[in-house]
Amino acid sequence: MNIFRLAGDMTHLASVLVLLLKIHTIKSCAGISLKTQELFAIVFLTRYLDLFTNFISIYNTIMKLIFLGSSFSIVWYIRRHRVVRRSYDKDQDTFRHFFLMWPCLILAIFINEKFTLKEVMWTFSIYLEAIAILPQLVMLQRTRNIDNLTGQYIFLLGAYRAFYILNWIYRYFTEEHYVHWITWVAGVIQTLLYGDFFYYYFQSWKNNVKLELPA
Amino acid sequence: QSDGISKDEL
Repeated sequence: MNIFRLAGDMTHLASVLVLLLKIHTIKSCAGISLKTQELFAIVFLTRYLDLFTNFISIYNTIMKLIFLGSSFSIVWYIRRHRVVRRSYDKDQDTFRHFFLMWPCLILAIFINEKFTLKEVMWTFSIYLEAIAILPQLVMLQRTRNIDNLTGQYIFLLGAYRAFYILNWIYRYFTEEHYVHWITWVAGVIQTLLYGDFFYYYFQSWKNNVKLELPA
Repeated sequence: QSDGISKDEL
C-alpha cells in the first residue's frame, strides 16, 4: 500500500459517499445517470468475484464490501425508492449503456493476462470501468445543470483513477515485475474521459461561478 | 506472476 493508492481509495470512497449522501438526504437523484450507476455495480460485481475466495487484507475486504454495497444501494434508490425514483430523469439518461458492455466483454476475451473465467471477468471490469462514466457525462451535457454535489461526485470519481495512475508509476519503479499494461492503458483512458469535465470544473471553481458545461 | 499482484488493488 502506498500513499497514492490510499489517496485513490479514499477519494473513490468519498465519491460514493457524496452520492449516497445526496440521494439519501435530499431524496433526489436529479442529474444522476442510473445507467452509469448500473455499470459501476456490474464493474464491482465482476471485479470482486474472488471476494470470499482470495483474502488479501481486512482493508481490502471491507472496501470491496463498501463499494459493492454502495453501488447496489444507489441503483436501488434510483430504481425503487418511492420518492427518489420520481426525480430520475430517464428521458435525459438515454445512453445505450448495454452497447458499451459487449465491446468490453469481447476485448476482455481477446486481450487479458490469463484466459480464465475469473481473469476475463476481472479484465472486463477494468475495461467497463474506464467507460462507465460516459452515460453520466452525456447526461450532464444534456441537462447542463450540475448541482454542487453532482459536480463533486464526478470530480472525486475522476480524481481517484488519477491517484491510481500515480500509484502504478510508483509501484513500477519500486517493485520489480510490476507491469500491468491492461490496467494502465484503461486507467489512463478513464482519467482522460474526465479531462474536459475537470477543465470546466476548475474554471468554475477559479472564477467562482456556477459550473456550466458548453452545449 | 500476473494473478497475484494486480488483484491486491481495488
